[in-house]
Amino acid sequence: MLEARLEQANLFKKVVDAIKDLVQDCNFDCNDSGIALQAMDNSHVALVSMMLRSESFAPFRCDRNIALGINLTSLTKVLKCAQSDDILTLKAEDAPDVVELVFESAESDRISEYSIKLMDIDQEHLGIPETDYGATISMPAAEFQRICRDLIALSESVSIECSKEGVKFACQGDIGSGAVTLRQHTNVDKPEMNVEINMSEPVSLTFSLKYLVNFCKASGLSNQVRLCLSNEVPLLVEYSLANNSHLRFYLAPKIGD
Amino acid sequence: GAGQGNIMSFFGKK
Repeated sequence: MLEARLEQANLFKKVVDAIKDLVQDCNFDCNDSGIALQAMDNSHVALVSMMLRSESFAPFRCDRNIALGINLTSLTKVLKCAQSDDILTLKAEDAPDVVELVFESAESDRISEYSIKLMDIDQEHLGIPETDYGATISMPAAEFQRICRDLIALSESVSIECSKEGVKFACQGDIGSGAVTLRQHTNVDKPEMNVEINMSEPVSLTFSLKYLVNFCKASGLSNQVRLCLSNEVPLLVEYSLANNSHLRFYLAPKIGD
Repeated sequence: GAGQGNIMSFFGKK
């Protein structure tokens, strides 16, 4: 059986909120290392990969591998019933028909119990190769969100170029063009504002802004976002969570000209 | 214009 208690229901709420517009029906794969999810969007352009490690829960118990097939719209409805300070416990039997969600108030004696019917989801798992990226950029998540939202007003796609000059986000549209360049930057007082660029080779790739704006819905999960780029491979957009957990998005580049 | 790549052409099925 699965029993996973999360001190902050809000964390799970935010994760589901961040991915629900990208993917609809997902398997939450539970085993003794934690709860993982991998799902592609309908058009097979983007891939979501979430890992909530067992250390993120207290207690965490999962005796055998269980795939919880959940519709995220249904999950969102139920998670709305949790208050942000509530403690969340996910429960399921070994061959479950439902997943149970229990919300407990830390301050009062309220206990709310919900269940969601599970779905049989035939999901293909993709093998994500270990990649030595040509450029890795860590930057404030809010800054990345702002850049994507600003540029989508002008164009459908953005080129991300990383060189020794810094990282340049540029777009061209019908009304004109826009570009934002960031250089490495250290803020001693506010390290969450740092921009760190590690580059082993110059990279230049073009991506659909619609997807990037969608990924940025995860901005509330982490102060910083990490962008990993190599020429001609998918972009990795990573939000790190506590206890070595993470929410990652992969986006296939635009190709040709 | 540029075409959109498919994530499955980069990450093979397990």
